[in-house]
Amino acid sequence: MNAFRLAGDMTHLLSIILLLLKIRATKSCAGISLKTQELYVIVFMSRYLDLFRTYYSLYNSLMKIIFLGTSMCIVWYMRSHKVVRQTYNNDEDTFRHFFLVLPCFVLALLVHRNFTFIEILWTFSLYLESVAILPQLVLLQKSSNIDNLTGTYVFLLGAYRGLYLFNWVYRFFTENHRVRWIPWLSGLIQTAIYTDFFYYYIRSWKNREKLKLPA
Amino acid sequence: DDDDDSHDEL
Repeated sequence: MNAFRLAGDMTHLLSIILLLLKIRATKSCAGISLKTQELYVIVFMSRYLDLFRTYYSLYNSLMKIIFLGTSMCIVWYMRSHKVVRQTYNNDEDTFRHFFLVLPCFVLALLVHRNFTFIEILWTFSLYLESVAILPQLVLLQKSSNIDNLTGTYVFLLGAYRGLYLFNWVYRFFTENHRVRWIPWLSGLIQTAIYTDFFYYYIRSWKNREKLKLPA
Repeated sequence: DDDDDSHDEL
């Protein structure tokens, strides 16, 4: 495993820890999109089915279990915890899952490497992950008050796939890693969707101002 | 061998 890949995974892990910290410490999920969190549960469940089929490494299996467990835990907090769920921005989190899940699934049926159950779900998870942040970004645009933890959570979540892009370039040149258009293009689109957010996040950080996204 | 080595990623 190269440094970019490890940095990507750690950034992803850190983003989730930060979100759980926000929820547990402040007993609030204000500014967090339940739609995006539910999409992540679907992404991890469809991608990590191979957990029971192929063993890669202890690291790989552990991370998969952590991502599955924490994503379900976050959704549980937002839907069922008696204090946390009252802080959820129900009226502003209006994006419909359906409009992302269905096109991604159809695309996975049409564009994939092998027509097998596991492979179709794996491809679907990559397509869905690339757009899963959209409900969250829409919610942030509507929010007048984005707290630091939420802003940094989204920043780290975006940075993680960006680091994977470097990992793929590195693997391509050093490990004879073949061209993998499906994850590469999905990852590129996923990172590109954050471009605007990155710009405003870094600008607010440099100017020591509160983060605000233009509507 | 055409195993997808992307599957070892997360």
